[in-house]
Amino acid sequence: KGALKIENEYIRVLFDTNTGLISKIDNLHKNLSLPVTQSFYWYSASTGNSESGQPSGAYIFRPKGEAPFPMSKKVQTYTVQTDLFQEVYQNFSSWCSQTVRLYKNQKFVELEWTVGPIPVGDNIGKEVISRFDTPLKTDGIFYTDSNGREILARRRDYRPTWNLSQTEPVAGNYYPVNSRIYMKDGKIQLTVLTDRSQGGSSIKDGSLELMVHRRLLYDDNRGVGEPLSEPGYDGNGLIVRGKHFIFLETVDDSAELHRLQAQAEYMAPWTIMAEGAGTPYSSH
Amino acid sequence: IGDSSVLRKAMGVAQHHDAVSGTEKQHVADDYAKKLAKGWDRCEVLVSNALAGLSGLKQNFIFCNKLNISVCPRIEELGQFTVTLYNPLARAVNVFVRIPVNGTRYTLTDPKGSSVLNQIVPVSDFTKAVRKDRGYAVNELVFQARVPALGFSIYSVSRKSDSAVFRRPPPRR
Repeated sequence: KGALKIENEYIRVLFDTNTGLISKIDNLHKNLSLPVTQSFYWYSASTGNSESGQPSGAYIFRPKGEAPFPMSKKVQTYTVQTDLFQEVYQNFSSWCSQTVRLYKNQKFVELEWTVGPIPVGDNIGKEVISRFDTPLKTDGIFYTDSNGREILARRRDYRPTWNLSQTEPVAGNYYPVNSRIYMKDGKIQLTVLTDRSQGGSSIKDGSLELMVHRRLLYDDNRGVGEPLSEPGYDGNGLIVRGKHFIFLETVDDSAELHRLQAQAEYMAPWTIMAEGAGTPYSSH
Repeated sequence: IGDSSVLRKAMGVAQHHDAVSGTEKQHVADDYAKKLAKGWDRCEVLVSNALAGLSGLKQNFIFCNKLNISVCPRIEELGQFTVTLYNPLARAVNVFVRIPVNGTRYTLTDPKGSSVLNQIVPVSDFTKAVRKDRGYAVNELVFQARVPALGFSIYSVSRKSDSAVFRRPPPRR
């Protein structure tokens, strides 16, 4: 019966009726609308090939092919809607899920993802990404930060100080993302804030991706001497949970939003409990 | 006695490029984690002392380091507890707080004693799967709090009788 959606005063998120994936984000205050498809994919880790024996490992990201595998083409969803927040739960697979959340009066969409333990019973190392696909015309340009200080423009298959002969179309375009990555056309900017350092890129125009988890079966021969395969507390593999904060704004007004929110995230309030009734108190 | 030097030293050790980039061997990663956890243990005492000193209230503070998976066994069953929020930013912030609880109805008051809108929702199936549900909290208490710049607010929580049983909204497939 109509598309699933969540919305507050500022933002509306629509979900595809058939797939259950995010399909569109609207900024209601600025009257901006952007078709966005967000989903999880995994790259098959290289174990070396005829061009190079270099496997993917702790130091080296080297996928086997350029196209990642979709975690799921269709996700199961259910929604919880209250006066304070609205959430859509998306189940991608037995080891990947996400909550899409909009709190009252918040100007961004919160994605809380849970990934792992990554199965490797098929003897394939996997590097999992969250990818946002849009029709934005970005001309191969995207932006990543260095600890939220200097935002650097990155251009696909290009280095500013030498003539690059690109041999790794995916890994060769990955950059460190300490707190944010964004892309824009002349009018709209889509910004993703992270809660931890990750690798990220824009492999195609209008697309952003962030690597959220990886589990590998071979050492990359760069010194660590063991495959990157964290066992987790029960030995079955690590489960990670994190957040991405999505801003859809005009190019002019984006920085004020994402910089303030990144500060608030980096220095989030501590929550400390105590037994008993306590006494109301607020410091000055 | 609270002591921040244990965490400071652990952070010093973890400045190594292997710790920053995650290129260390697994047993080294485990050791970094152990050092950081021990450092934080001592800091909890320090923070408790600081909060008690600043507020003039002596309390046994409870730190919940697994709130992201809705785990805090020491408060889940309590009928009355306080939530202290410390804001390290130099500007006031509004934050949404999620606390794992087992009750279905709570009253919440802000630092001025005014009632605060709150919501009880069931812990998600995803979270239950992650924590392999070992009798942890079944619900989350969600509310919006305001915390002053470089300061803290204390919110009081009281459990009401569970006369109304929470019903999960019907799933929308």
